[in-house]
Amino acid sequence: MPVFHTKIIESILEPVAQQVSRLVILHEEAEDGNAMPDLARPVQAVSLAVNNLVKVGHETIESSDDAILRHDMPGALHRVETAATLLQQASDMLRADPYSGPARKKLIEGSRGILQGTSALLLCFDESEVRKIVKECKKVLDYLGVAEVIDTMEDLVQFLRDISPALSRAAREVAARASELTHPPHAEILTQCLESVKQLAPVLICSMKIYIHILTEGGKGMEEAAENRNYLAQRMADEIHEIIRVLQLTSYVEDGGE
Amino acid sequence: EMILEAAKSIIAATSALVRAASAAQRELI
Repeated sequence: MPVFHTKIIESILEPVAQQVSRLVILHEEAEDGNAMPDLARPVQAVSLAVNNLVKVGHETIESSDDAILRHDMPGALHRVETAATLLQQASDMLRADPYSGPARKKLIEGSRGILQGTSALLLCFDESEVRKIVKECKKVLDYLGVAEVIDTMEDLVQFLRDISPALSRAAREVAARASELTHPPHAEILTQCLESVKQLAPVLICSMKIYIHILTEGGKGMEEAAENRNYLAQRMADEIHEIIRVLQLTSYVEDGGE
Repeated sequence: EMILEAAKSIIAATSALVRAASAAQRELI
């Protein structure tokens, strides 16, 4: 069972997560431990990478209009910076005493902190990306909400002009997200709901045309036509609500304790 | 995205550090 919920986050964090676990085990098995090599250079490389991440992170915060990202990301950056300081302290202590136990603890704590801080940062960024997709889905929901007040062909043409690009964009982004998820049941729900939305869309438009036709011709069955149209719009909306729900799941436990 | 690339760099650097630290302990086991 993968721990990370997207393939990109998994590809970035999984290898080092395993290495940190191995380091902890090695230290436990080695008990008092062997003399540590001089870690100044690798620690310096981590510090440089942290400085770059902090710079890029602050640029992301400054350029984003997502209030939640702007609120959450500084904390994650701070965690990474604190972890880098621990690594620096461990390196200094080990240079003075290559057998130092507290230095080894700091080294493990710092490595874990880098992993946790980077994980938090990536999660924060990923959640912001999800909110962008949700926003696209909500635009489609807004358009669906006006389906029942469309009563002329001109309005229907405009309705189509509005909903089509929004629907295409949302479908493209949801499909891309589904292929990014590491948990197959979530990816399958997104794919199935998206397929339903795609199948329902032309049927809804057809039902709207029938309703307008009956209204214009003054024929019988107007009420049934309106009911059918509303039912289809509601089914599409339900599928989109389910897409939004699953998009926002970032752990498997949230989905009914799997 | 630049943030993903920056995260990859930091993880690569941490990975190298952890490998260096692990190597010394592995010799003991």
